[in-house]
This record gives sequence, structure tokens and C-alpha cells, in this order.
Amino acid sequence: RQTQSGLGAFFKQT
Amino acid sequence: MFEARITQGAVLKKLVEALKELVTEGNFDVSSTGLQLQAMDSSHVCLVSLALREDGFEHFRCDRNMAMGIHFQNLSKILKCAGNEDTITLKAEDNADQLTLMFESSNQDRISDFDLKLMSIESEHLGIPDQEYSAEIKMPSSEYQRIVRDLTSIGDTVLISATKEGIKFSTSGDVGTANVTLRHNTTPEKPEEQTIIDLKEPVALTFALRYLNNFAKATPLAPVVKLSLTKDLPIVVEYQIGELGAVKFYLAPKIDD
Repeated sequence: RQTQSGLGAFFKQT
Repeated sequence: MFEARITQGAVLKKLVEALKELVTEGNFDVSSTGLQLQAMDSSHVCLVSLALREDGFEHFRCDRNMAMGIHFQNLSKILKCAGNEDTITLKAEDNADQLTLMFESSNQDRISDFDLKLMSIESEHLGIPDQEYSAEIKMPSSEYQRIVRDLTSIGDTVLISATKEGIKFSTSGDVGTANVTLRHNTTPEKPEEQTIIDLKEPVALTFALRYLNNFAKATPLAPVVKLSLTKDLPIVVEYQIGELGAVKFYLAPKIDD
């Protein structure tokens, strides 16, 4: 099974 | 004050049509170097990054940096009132609570202006690292549009795999399965009809088709789209808007539990 990841896991808030 | 004039107003119309389903609101960040927008969809799964260069406009003036909070459905309503051949000028005073849009017909015999109310938007800026991608694929934007539209009618997610054989899009659903493979093809004379696969290492990632299909709304902006893929990272779907700049869509992958 696969789940949708969020962008926050890849890009840091600036 | 801020003032930006674009002769091909249709570009602005197409741009907002491409964004408005994906992001409801966002800040137009204007500075002396141009206009930028970074906005995420409500589920924080995808991000739109728009950069329009100052020298891509016929006229561009920005005395001080400003963040203009735009509601895209509302901006779309106003831009629908502009003719496809119109020149569009955007204007705002410093710290203004409205953005003026002026439309001039090509023969200058019809001039209209609209004021869009601006919003105050707390924007969450994400730092996107510059990086090398495992695979970069340039293909006709119409081909990308067709593939994601066709596959959306079969399944919900697509496995995109780039190998030296080509780039393969695979999905499955209740009706069955589908695979579309594009091979590296530089035979067509026109560069915009070529498929160019720049592969550093094979990569395969799964994405929600709904978003990839939504990105294809930008097809009228550019004849070519570039897909950038790296293992375990968001895909980048990029449209170059002539000399004006580019719009990039980032989509987080589906990951194994």
C-alpha cells in the first residue's frame, strides 16, 4: 500500500 | 508604486486559468526583478512556483517590494473580461489594498479598468533546494496532457519510470491496466515536437494522477513541458512561458507504508 506524502517532508519552511 | 505592462495579455489569462483550480489564493511577490508566486494547494501535496522576469514585460516598475494577496478565482473573473488580443497593465500603489488591471484593445479603441481587492495572506514559503535530477524529460506539452488525461480515466495513480528505453507511465484500476511509453526521439525537425530524455540513473516514482492532470491546465502556455524526477523526491512539471519566465508545479510522491 502507498500513501500520499506531503511537501513539508521534502522542503523546509523558510 | 508597482506597474507591469504585458502586450500579450492572453498569457496572463492562461496563467491564472492554469492555477486557479489548484491554489485558491497566494501572494504575488513583486520586486525590481519581477513577479513571483509560491503557493501550495490546501492539502500541502503540491506547490506552484511562478517566476516572471522584469525584462519579460514591455514595461516594469516596482519601487518597493510588496506581497499582493490574490484570490485567484476573483482574478480569473476579472481577466475573463479582457480580450485575447488585449494589452494588460497591472498597477498598485505602495501598500495598496487593491490591484488595478487595465485592458487596452490592440487598436487602442477600447480601454477598461478593474480593481481587484487584495487579501492579507500569511504565506508559508518553502525552500526548494537546487539539485540535480536523476531524469529530466522534455516532451510536447500536448503529449503530456494526453497521457495524464487518458490514464486518469483508467486509474488514480501513475507509476512513472525513466530508463534508457524511455519514459513509461503505468496505471491500473477497475477497468484494467494501461501503459504508455515514450522513447527518446529527436527526429522531428521542430524542437517542440521532440522527446528528449536526459537520464543520469533509472528512477521510478508513483504520483496521484488528479494533480498531474491539473498541472496540464498550463498546456496553452507552452509547447514543451519538462518533467524532473529523482528517487523519493517531488516531481517537477515545468512550463517555460517564452521569454517571460516559467511556472513549475511540484508534487509529492506516493510512498510505501
